Amino acid sequence: RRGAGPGPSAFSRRTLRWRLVGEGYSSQLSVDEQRAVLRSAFRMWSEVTPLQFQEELGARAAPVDVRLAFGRGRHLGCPRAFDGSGQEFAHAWRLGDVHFDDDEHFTSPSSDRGLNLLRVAVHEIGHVLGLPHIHRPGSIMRPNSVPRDPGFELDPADRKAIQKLYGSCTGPFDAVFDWIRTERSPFGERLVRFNTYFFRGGWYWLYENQKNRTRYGDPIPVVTGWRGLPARDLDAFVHVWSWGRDERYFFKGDRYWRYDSDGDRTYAEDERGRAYPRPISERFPGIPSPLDAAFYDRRSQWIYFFKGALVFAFDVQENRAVSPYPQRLAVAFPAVAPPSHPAGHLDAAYHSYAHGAVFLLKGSRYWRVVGDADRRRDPALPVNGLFPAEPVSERWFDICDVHPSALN
Amino acid sequence: EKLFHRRDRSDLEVAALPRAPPVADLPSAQEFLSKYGWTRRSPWPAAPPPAAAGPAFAEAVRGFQRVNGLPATGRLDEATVAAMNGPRCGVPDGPAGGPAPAGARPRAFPRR
Repeated sequence: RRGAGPGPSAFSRRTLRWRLVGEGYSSQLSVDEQRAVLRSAFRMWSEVTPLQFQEELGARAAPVDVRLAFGRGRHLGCPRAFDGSGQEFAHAWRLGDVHFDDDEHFTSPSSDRGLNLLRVAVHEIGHVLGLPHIHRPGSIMRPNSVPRDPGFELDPADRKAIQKLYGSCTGPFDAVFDWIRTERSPFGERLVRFNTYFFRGGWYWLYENQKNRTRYGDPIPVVTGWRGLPARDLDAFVHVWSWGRDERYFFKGDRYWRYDSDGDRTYAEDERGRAYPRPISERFPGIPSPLDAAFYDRRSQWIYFFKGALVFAFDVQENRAVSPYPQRLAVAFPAVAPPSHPAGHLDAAYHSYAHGAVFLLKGSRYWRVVGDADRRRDPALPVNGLFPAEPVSERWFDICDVHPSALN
Repeated sequence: EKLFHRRDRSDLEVAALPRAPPVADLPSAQEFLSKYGWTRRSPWPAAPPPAAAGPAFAEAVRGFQRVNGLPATGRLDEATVAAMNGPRCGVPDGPAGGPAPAGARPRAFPRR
């Protein structure tokens, strides 16, 4: 893609291949360690952009987008010679290659000596992706002073800079929820904490609401963090949390699993000794499957299930579907400002303790559900109305896929 | 025998490597500023530095000092020279710099 200046400013494809060329291995670290550091460097950019990076391990003639190599002095046919130990430690070409000066003392990220290869690689890959030097304290694109901080990350300003070139990450998501944990303080007080999770495909992210980003190093495969659940493509999550009840359900297809929060895995059996997963129709009679989304409304003690253009309601106290449901989504959750409305086929329904609101998500947009506080301010708002759509990427930031080969 | 200060003699290994010529005087500073885009002539590939120091050179030094958090005196003081000699990326920066040049791929790698 072309920018204002001469030449293209950014890659147009979303999956880019890279290779550490065999003629350009460093003499200071093992090849495996070099490749591992470079994989981490590419992954750090992947975690904040809609770009994925795949290491090309096939034939040497296979086309790659980025080649990386170590060299000394006049190296590898490069028009720009390195200067020996000190000063210039690497250089890169926009949309091109990266060379590291092997006369520098590059070390692995865990070392407290030498130049942190990971940090240098992240910087040079930033150039390859189209970023110039940025003279701002804390920026990874500062041209000099490579601190030996092994825990560096891309700060919000660096993220914004690369997203100007490649856009932001957004939905859809399979499920979004706040996971409640109750703990006891050292003084015996009951504390309620929660973590926010986003699920898509075969992996998930923990979202740090106070920092407006995902946990560093996410996403993680579902099978790693959620034992007993299907490996991918969940349909919905519901947490029935009320006086005397704490039940967490995951849904996929025509089945559901109940999750044991204390044991951190799905229950093997229900209270009658029957193995999970169980049919949805057994536990929630009158509710169809597969589902698009669901959430538990603590005020009414109903679970709202969404399928297609319809909404079903299930009374957990009465343990039966609520009439006059099902209703059309446009009726049960009317638009506050038509025509902005998802109409149906939601991706996820998110009951957020972080925001004190319920959100319906579809694609790259979300609609906030009118709550009690909204209606106190404006009684004309419809019950369960949907405010106009907003972009997911402007409320939840940098929830980005990485290439499957980059998953730990 | 060579003197070393680390048990594993790793400081000797570094000392044995060819060292980058330091920025130590006016000509080397001029070359540095030209190489990294602080003067108008494109440093990529490195262009010869300006023939003599003057207002343009002082302005280039001031620009370099500003982005490095140094007093923008326009003079080559000790702190400025130290900043020039620090480890850095080879991509130009400064007013005449900008994004890394595109597409300047090296020729095919020679066979070892």
